[in-house]
Amino acid sequence: VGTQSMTNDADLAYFGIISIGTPPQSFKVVFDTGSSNLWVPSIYCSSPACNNHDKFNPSLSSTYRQNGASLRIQYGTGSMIGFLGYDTVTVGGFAVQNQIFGLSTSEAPFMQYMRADGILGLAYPRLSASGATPVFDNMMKQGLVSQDLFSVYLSSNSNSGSVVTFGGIDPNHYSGSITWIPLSSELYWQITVDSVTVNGQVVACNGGCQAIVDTGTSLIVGPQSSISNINQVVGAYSQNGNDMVSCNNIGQMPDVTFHIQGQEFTLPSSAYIRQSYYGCHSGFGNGGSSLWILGDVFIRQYYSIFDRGQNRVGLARAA
Amino acid sequence: CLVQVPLEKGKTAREILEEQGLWEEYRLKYPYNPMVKFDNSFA
Repeated sequence: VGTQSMTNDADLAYFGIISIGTPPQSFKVVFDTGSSNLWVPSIYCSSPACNNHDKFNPSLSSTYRQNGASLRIQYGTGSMIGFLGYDTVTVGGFAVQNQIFGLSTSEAPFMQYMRADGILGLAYPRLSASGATPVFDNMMKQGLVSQDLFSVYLSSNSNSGSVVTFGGIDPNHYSGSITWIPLSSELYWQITVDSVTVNGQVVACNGGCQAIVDTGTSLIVGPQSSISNINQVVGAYSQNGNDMVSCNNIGQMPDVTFHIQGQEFTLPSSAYIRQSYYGCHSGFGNGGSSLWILGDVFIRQYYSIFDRGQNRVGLARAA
Repeated sequence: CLVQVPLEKGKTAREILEEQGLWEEYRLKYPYNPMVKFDNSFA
């Protein structure tokens, strides 16, 4: 049994379609650079979460092979339990042969309310539960990609535009030059941030800090004192455990700038404030750790390239 | 050798729960720390 912590982020919005098996069975998955396993619900799962999603039926696939090993993926609030199998996984136009993946037999209640059926992890294999080879590693091994990298563009537009590009960089999705940042750890997509400033003053990460670029986290997450500082500076206040701001003040809120590899990555207030049914929320969340997570709030502003060939992350202004 | 997978920006779990009036109940019942994904000590 292998375990891996995963997301149950209530604010995740982006998912794409993949298919598994022959003939193909389609699933909506979160492309998650903060984890490494692929899993989807199976017909052997009768949890409410599974019943609310598409389920994989191995007996309907002529290319399916059982692995036999169990899989347990821990969420913050529960876990997904299942087993491993192999099948052809089609991602975009690529047919990845003999891809190992998880078939859930039980899922945490919270998953019931997520639009995505499952998760497709894009971090390093060392992170993968049960030693399961990640999808992108098989893409590289099977010679499906011309470059050992993938890139993510997240649009604020709900209708269209967001895309994951495997094997290359799409110049239509960024402007200016790409800043390449070497990884500080080849487990996650972890980089060093030099500081965080508002109006030229350091408000967080003084002297440097570590951050994970994670498409599977919606917010920018950091240490409690740093996030408190930022939220105070932008005028957020705490209400029922949420960091709220007045929706009328968004235009007056300052930019927040991340300094990375000698470059400035600036977020205007329109990027870090999100509107919900209950009002306007700060996009900066407390993680309680010294580690930072640069989630979708950051990635929407900066086209992100994940280069496995050279173990580095590329960031450029999203266009 | 270059493939693009379009992503849909759909409703979030929070939005669905808020519409159903269940968000506060779920937030308290299943408190969430995003760091738990990277550090089990937060679980």
